[in-house]
This record gives sequence, structure tokens and C-alpha cells, in this order.
Amino acid sequence: MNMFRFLGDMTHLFSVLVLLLKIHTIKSCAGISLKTQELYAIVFATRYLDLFTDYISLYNTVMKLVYLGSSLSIVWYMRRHKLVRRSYDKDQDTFRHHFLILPCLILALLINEKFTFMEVMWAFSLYLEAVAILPQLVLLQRTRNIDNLTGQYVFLLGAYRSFYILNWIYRYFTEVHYVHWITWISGLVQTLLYGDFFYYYFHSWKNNEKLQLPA
Amino acid sequence: TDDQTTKDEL
Repeated sequence: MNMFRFLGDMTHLFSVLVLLLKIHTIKSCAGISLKTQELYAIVFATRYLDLFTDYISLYNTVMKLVYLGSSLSIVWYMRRHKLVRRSYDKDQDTFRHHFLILPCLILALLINEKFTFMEVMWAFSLYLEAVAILPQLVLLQRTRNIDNLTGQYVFLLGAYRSFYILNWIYRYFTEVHYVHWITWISGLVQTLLYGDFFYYYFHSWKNNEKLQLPA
Repeated sequence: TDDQTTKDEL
């Protein structure tokens, strides 16, 4: 475990906690894309199938449970909670995320580290995670005004994968045979998707103005 | 090798 990866995990954990905090305290999910949250729940469910078969470390197991639990509870809140679901603007959150799932599944069947169920599911979860933020970014473009917590949530989510890229570079140079092209390319694509959001986020933060994304 | 496929990252 190197510092980059630990920072990445903490940033990721913090992004999910920020979101849960927002939904739980103000009982609102305005500006949050349910589609992105559902995609993340699928990402974790398919990524952590080895939860009970491969024991890596207590940290690893606990973090997997926290990610699974938080992503499923966010989906539950947005779908079932009587107050929260009212603040979900479903006519704005229209990205057809099903169109993301099938191509990722086909790609995982074609490109994977080993053609076994676990490995294909693992590759699928990486491809899906790379594009899972798209419905959220589209929703932000549409609703234009971004409240602080949503902006922080997306920013932290982008930062987590950026730390992971530093982690992969570090491990490449310090560990023999550490090569995971599937992870690296998916992670890079994922971070690039945040590119323009980061630009506008820093821009608004520097000029201390409200974050506005261009139409 | 086996550790190649063991996924130790989250």
C-alpha cells in the first residue's frame, strides 16, 4: 500500500460520505444523477465478487463493504425514501445508461486478463467505472447551477482516480511484473472525462465565483 | 503467475 493509493481510497471514501451526508441531512438529492449512482452500484457489485473468496487484508475487505453498502444505500435513498425521491429530477437525468452497460460487457468479453467469469466481471467493472460519471456530468451541464456538495462530490471522485494513476506509475517502477493495462487505460479514460469539469471547477474556485458549466 | 490475477486494489 503506497501513499498515492491510500490517498486515492480516502478521497473516494470521502466523496461517497459527502454524498451520503448531503442526502441524509438535507433529505435532498437535487443535482445528483440516480443513473450514475446505479452504475456505481453495479461497478462495485461486479468488482467485489471476490469479497468472500479472496481475502487480501482487513482494510481491503472493510473498504469493499463500505463502498458496496454506501452505493446501495444511496440508490435506495434516491429510489425509495419518500422525501429524497421527491427531489430527484428524473426528467433531467435522462442519460440512457443502459447504452453504457452493454458495450462495456461486450468489451469485457473481448478484452480481459483471463476468460473466466470473475475476470470478465472484473474487466466489465473497470470499463463501466470509467464511463459511470457520464450521466452525472450531463446532468450538471443541464442543470447548470452546481451546489457546493455536488461539485465537491464530483471533484473528489475525479481526484480519487488521479491518485490511482500516480499509484500505478509508482507500482510500475517499484514492483516487478506489475502491469495491468486494462486498469491503467480505463483509469486514464475515466480521469480524462473529468478534464473539463476540473477546468471549470478550478476556474470558479480561483475566481471565487459560483461554479457554472458552459451550456 | 497467480499474484498477477489477484486483485489487491479496490
